[in-house]
Amino acid sequence: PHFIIHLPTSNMDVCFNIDSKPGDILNLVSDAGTGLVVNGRLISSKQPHKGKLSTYFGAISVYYEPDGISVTVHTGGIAMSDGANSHSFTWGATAEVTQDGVRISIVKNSHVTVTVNNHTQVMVLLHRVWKKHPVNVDFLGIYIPSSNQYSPLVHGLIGQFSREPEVSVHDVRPGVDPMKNEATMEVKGNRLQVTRGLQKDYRSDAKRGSAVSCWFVHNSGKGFIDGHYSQYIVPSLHSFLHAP
Amino acid sequence: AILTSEEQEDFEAIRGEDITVKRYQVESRITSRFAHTTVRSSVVNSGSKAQSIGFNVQIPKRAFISNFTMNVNGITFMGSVKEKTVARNLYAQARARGKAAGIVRANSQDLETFKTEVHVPPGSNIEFELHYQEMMHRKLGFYEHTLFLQPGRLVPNFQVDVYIYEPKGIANVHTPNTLGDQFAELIHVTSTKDKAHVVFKPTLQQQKKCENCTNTAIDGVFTIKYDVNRDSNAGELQVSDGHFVQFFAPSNLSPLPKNIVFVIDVSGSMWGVKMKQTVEAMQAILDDLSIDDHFSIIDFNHNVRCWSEDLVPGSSLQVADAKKYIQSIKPNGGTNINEALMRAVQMLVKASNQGLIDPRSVSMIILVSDGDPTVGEIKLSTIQKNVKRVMREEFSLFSLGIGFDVDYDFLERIAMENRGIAQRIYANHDAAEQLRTFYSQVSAPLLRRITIQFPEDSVSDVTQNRFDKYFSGSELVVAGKVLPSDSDTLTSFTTASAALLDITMETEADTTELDQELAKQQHSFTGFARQMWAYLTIKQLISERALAPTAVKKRKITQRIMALAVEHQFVTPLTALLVESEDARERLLADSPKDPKHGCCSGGPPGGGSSGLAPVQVVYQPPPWVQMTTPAPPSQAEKGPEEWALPQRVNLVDND
Repeated sequence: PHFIIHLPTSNMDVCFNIDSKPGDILNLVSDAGTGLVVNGRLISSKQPHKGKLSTYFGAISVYYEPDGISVTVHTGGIAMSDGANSHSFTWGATAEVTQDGVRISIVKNSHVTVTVNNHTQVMVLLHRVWKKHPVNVDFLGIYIPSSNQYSPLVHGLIGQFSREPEVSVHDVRPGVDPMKNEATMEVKGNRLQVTRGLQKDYRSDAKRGSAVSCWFVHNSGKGFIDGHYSQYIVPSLHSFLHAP
Repeated sequence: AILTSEEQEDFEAIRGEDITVKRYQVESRITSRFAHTTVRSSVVNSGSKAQSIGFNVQIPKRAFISNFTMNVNGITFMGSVKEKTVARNLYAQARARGKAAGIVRANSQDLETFKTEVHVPPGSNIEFELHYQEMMHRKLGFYEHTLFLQPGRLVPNFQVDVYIYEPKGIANVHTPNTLGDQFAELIHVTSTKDKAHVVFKPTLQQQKKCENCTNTAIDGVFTIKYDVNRDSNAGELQVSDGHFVQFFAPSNLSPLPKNIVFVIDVSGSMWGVKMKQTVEAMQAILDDLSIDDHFSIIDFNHNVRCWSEDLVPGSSLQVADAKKYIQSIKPNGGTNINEALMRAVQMLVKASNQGLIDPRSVSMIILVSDGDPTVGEIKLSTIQKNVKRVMREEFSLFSLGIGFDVDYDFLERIAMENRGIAQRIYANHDAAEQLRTFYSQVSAPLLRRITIQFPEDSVSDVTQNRFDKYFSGSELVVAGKVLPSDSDTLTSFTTASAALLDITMETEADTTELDQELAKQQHSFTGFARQMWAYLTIKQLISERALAPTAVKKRKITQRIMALAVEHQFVTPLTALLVESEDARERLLADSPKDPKHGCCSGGPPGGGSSGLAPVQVVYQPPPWVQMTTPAPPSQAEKGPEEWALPQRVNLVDND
């Protein structure tokens, strides 16, 4: 998964990849204060490409503990459960489902937005590939707006950045690849070597995406995220994170 | 048909009999759950005398006959559907000699029999062709198409073809063995993603009851069951020929909790098989209840008794106690339906007022009765009014009428008026199975308050689009006309309430795509959407007419039904089929029948078969090829076969 963190105050985008194993569940947002958790489970491509097995999000779950409602989005459909009842919907039709404070809006074959109590939103985008492709598999993207309201306890690979860190980038210089500048980033007391790169935002165009320039932090975001990425691996799709 | 030499011998032997059926072919074309069936037969009077030859076809009661033609020795008789009075007047002007037609409804298996009879001289060739149309309703997860095959004798060219085309794809198709073990291997199914072809074409030898027999073993029901692919819970919207049809059958939803009051007739007439079968069915039905459900039982004769005064949860203890209670009931006495239903409604109201009923649960009264009220309020219209007055919008009434002594129309009216359905249960050895099957259809409500809507000015003449409940395994269908528009996309919006959640779903369809596809399909029914819309509209109008509160309203509905039926050529209770010769000098009339008065025409015992679907002998049912020798009138002995007086013995048909 390729992460892009937009920092509104610094007016910059910082990106990093998390290179973990298929089957691992990464915590993206963990807010013990509001009772909201967003986790994503990794899947792999069908076979290695150039010696490497790629990983993607194959399932993303939004669990709202106060209502006991969970919405799990898979590449094959969307499942909603409140503990006692479970319902599933396919990607094949545009639909809106509301239960208590949770609203699910499905846009046919495109994306689903989960809104909790009108002030917290998570959008999951469906990426469909050719079924018979020898390597590629369907996968999911996730988009979480900066305007979401969390409690001060929020954490997670994405949630931690709701409290925007101070970031400064200097010493921009040509990099090893002349097309990609390098620079020095100071963040959270760490000094990191970063590379200017391009990532994709697929919200407007799920196939081609639109380019987002960002400062790429290497080694699975080391120094930019709190702790090590492995500390964000949780046992189940409903698990909260124990803060590192 | 090309026959083997053995079959040739058999055919000669058959031809030696007085009537020869050269050909009997049935073809059904099903497109999007709508079926058009054609039954064709070719018969010869191979005897040496003039005689009456009949053509009888059993069709499902829910079907509408849409045409009939006959060719008698080169003279073609064409059918057309007209308003009853118009048809009768025309018929009176030119009654066909030696020919008759009619539609007879039997008190069994929801069937009608279309009968035609012609009196013809020896050597005559007659070809019959009957058309009817019907919509298949999804029950317990599949559609069932049935054809009643009774050729009556060995036929050299016997063939049944069923073509199915479902635009979204066929999930599965199979042919349960309802015709008999002898034919199990002779039914062939070929299917692709969206088409299926079922063919049954036994040879003469294969038709025989035994190797050296000369009679046919084909006498029963030919059944096909199938279901379609569903890639979305929002349903399937199809547009064709200026009409749309929306099918809605979501799955993968948790069932809603149920509150059920079982109201069981235990009057004296229930004694015996009926009570035994009811008890057996109730054991299984009660076992199906879960802890989230609430229920009670009211049994009634001239008195009304409650197993529990209040609704109780469907726990194993309560269920076990209820089962014991039911087993201990001894039917006797009269029938006080009014009081029983009032008590049932009271029970639900009390539970609702006390907050015991989950607002998102489904509340039902299931009434099982075998007869008319004899105690308390006995006037059916008053009972109907009483029930309507006390019922709440969120309660539904389902009525099951056991046997033929019950006024089924009454049960149907009170069910329809209270958001339920009625079903006739045949009082035979598998009544328990019938009861269980009915309950299975309503045991898993998934959605309440379903509405299917369309953007303003995009459609018109929409059939019922609001439904009280949706049950798992069923399907809701809405049809209408598509209004001209710049857009080539039609959109529908479906809203509904499930357990704890509200759903809105959007479905789209290209308005030109399906017609292009249908044009490529050789065996599809290209007019299906138009006819299905008319079929649904007429069916709904007939139900509305039965419940119309005033004569004026009833008359208006009547006019609408007649206009639609004539336009779409459907034989309905208000229209009739007029069959006339090319020169309009001879006419036959086939009228849609009334149900026989209950209490008569018991229908006799059913045939065998585990499905209980074997055709039932009615009071009088001659074999399809009626053979009646009649003496030629002396005055015409030398004249030849121009005009023959009616034989002395005739089968009476409607309108005689």
